Amino acid sequence: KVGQPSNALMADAPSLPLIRELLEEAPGKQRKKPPVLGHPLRYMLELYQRSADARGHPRENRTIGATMVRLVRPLANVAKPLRGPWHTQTLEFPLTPNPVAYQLVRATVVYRHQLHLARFHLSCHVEPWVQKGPASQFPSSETGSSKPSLLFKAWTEMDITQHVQRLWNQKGRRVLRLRFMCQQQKGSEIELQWHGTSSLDTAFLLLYFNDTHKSVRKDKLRPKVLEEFMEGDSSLLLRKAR
Amino acid sequence: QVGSITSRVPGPFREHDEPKSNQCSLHPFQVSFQQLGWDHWIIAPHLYTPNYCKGVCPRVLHYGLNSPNHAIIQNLVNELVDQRVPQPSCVPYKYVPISILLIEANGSILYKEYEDMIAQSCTCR
Repeated sequence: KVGQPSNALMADAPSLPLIRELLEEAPGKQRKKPPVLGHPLRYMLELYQRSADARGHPRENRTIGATMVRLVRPLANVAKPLRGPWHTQTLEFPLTPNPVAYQLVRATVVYRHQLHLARFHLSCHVEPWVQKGPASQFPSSETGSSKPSLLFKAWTEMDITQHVQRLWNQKGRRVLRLRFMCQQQKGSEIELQWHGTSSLDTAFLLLYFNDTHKSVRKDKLRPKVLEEFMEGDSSLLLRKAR
Repeated sequence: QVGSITSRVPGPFREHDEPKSNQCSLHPFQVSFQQLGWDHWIIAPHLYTPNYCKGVCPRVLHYGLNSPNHAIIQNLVNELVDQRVPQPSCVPYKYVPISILLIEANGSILYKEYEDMIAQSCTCR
């Protein structure tokens, strides 16, 4: 079967957990070049380099705190007309269930806290989306600690685990809506081409999971039995063999 | 009877044992994800070092092989009772995981640690 695509070979044994997982995650069609994903891909590459070495061995001192991290990009964004110095976009993130049992341990939203568009400088933040009335802030304690990302100084990673966890436990189609708000720093009289700015590159979601299938191996090795046997302690071998 | 068995069990490194180079051991081996046909969705790493175990299991399984009791007994059965029962096989003993960065079918980017992907040592069992 040399030369046959490995996916075809794997399809012969779909019941093996690893094969099943690979078949579910691998794109069906082969792409010749990986798609250009801009900032999110670069962010994840940096996260990867911090967590594993060039050969893929996980670093012992990695601080990722999970065995799987999924970057979710917003499906769509709805930009609102300029209101004073504020520019607002509503971002929708689909929360698709995992094919295998992975437990959500952390969720963060990563966004650019400083945007430089043309000659405009914007300072930005993220809020939970609410249908009516003023948007509530993420709580400042526990989940709301907003700190500059160690990975990428231009990005801020904000913990929204509790917010996502509430949605995660719901049934049906789950969509996380966030409001990405930017304030224009240089006057408000000139309209900025906000619609031309893709939020796909300015904010994304990181979902951290841990594998709940991890088996604990309890292979107790007793090579001593041979040594004892060779030393003539035959009663021990008899007992063990029985 | 056990006494008579012990006298027939060959000691380690007898002349009829396999040369050391043929004995069960870990062999380094590297493959690229391109060769596996997965390079269209695996971004990093480019190379994968699964390694493999190969070689003949010695007739006396020494301590360093970490063989379980069963393998020791199976060796004895092969030697003394019935040669249709095969000798233990040379297989991986310890594994380490690999971290992979990949693009899912829906375009999401995934960092994932896969368990037991790299053989680190071998055993006879």
